[in-house]
Amino acid sequence: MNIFRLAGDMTHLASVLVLLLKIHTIKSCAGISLKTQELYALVFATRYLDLFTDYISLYNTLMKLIFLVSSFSIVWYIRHHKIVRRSYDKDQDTFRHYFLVLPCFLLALVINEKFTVKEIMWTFSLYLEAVAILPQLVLLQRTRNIDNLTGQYVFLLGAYRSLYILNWIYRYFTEPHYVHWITWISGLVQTLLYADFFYYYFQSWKNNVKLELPA
Amino acid sequence: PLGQPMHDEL
Repeated sequence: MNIFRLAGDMTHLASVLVLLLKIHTIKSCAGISLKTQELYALVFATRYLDLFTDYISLYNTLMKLIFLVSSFSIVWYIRHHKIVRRSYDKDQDTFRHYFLVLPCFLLALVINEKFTVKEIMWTFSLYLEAVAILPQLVLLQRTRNIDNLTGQYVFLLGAYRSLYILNWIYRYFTEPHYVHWITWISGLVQTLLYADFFYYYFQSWKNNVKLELPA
Repeated sequence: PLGQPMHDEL
């Protein structure tokens, strides 16, 4: 464990807590893409298959449980909670996210580190996570007024993967044989997808104006 | 190494 990875995990945890806070306290999911949340639940479900088979550390197991429970509860809230579901804008959240699932799975079948079920599912979860934010970014461009919590949620989600990139660089230089090209490239693609969001987020913060993404 | 899980990151 290194400081970049710990900071990355804490930032990721913060993004999930910000989202749960928003949904649980103001009982609203306005501006949140259910499709991105469903993709994230699938990412964790396929990545943490080894939850009960491989014990790495208490921290690792605890965080996996937190991410699994939180991502599925967020999906449940938006879909089934009688008040929250009313604020879900399904006419705007129209990204065909199922078109992301199959290509990621096929790519995982072809490009992976080991041709085993667990490893292919793990690689699938990596590719899927890289594109999972797309429905949310499309929704942000459609909904004019982005509320602070939603902006912070997306920012933290992008920031966590950027910190992971620093973690991979650190591990590459400190641990012999630590080479995971698949993880690095998909993590880089994921972070690049946030690039323009980061730019507008920083501009809105610097000029102290409301966050707006160009249509 | 065998047995050791391939991935220790979240």
